Amino acid sequence: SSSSPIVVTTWPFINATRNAFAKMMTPGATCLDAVEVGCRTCEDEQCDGSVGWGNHPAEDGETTLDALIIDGRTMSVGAVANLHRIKNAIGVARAVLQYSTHSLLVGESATKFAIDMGFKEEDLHSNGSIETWNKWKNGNCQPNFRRNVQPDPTTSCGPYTPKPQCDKEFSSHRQLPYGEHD
Amino acid sequence: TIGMVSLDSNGNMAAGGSTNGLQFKIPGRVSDTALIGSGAYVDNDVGGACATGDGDVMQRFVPSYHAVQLMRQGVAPDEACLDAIKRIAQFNPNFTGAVLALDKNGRYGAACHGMDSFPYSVMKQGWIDPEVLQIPCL
Repeated sequence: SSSSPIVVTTWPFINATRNAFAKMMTPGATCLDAVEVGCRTCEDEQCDGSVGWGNHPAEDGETTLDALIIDGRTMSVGAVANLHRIKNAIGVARAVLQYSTHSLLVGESATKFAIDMGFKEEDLHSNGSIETWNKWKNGNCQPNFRRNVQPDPTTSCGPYTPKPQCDKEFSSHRQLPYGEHD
Repeated sequence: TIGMVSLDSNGNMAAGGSTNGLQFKIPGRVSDTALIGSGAYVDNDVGGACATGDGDVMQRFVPSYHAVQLMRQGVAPDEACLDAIKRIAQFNPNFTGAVLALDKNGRYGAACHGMDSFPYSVMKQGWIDPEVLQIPCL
């Protein structure tokens, strides 16, 4: 059955949407290729600082990447998480789908798999992410994602150790700073 | 985070996403983007969905899978996304996030929370450029 091709994308990521659609309209290309090209466009363009290298450093100053790709026809899946030193995360996710029978690879092992599959190992820091990280450290590491630890994570950096008396309840009223999300 | 769902002329569908996650995350933290059914989900027989937002909270509710399963029962994409969002908001009234869905018939819709509005992009056959649609949030 023939359908009218469509691509939908979170946020106003115009180039990613355009490139994905253009790819899909290329003879022989598939909807899977489209998702890969679209996500890759944002990884290269570092869309709104929330995709790709050079932004959003972790507590240790490093940027790591997560990606997922799913084929709706075969239900094959490839995913990577906490990927270090590889810029093309969606490509590695596609490689997990294509060159393994697993679904998800994580951390340094995912990086090793990527290198074995021919992906280039690179530094994901940028001057911006280093500056952001230094500012954060100099500002008592706020905000952070620690709780029930000492020293008080709302006023201090780590290293942290468990606080003897824990508040059992998970505060469902947590609010991330504006624009700070996945 | 970028989330994407695609439908090609053969009626095949795919979904996926990519992100660098939360700023200042604890090393090792995994976003919802990488998690099947949270960051994205798709089934040729039904449609696909993807999500973006506070991944620590959203991944606990598997919103993309939730939306696809509702579309499997005939619920429209925007309604399916809204239901997924409501489930999350019930436990996390302050969360920020959005779910976007595209069904196998080419209908699409989204829902969001914690923002005034949520913009998403669409491109179809015959269009010169993608269109950005803005929806008000719950």
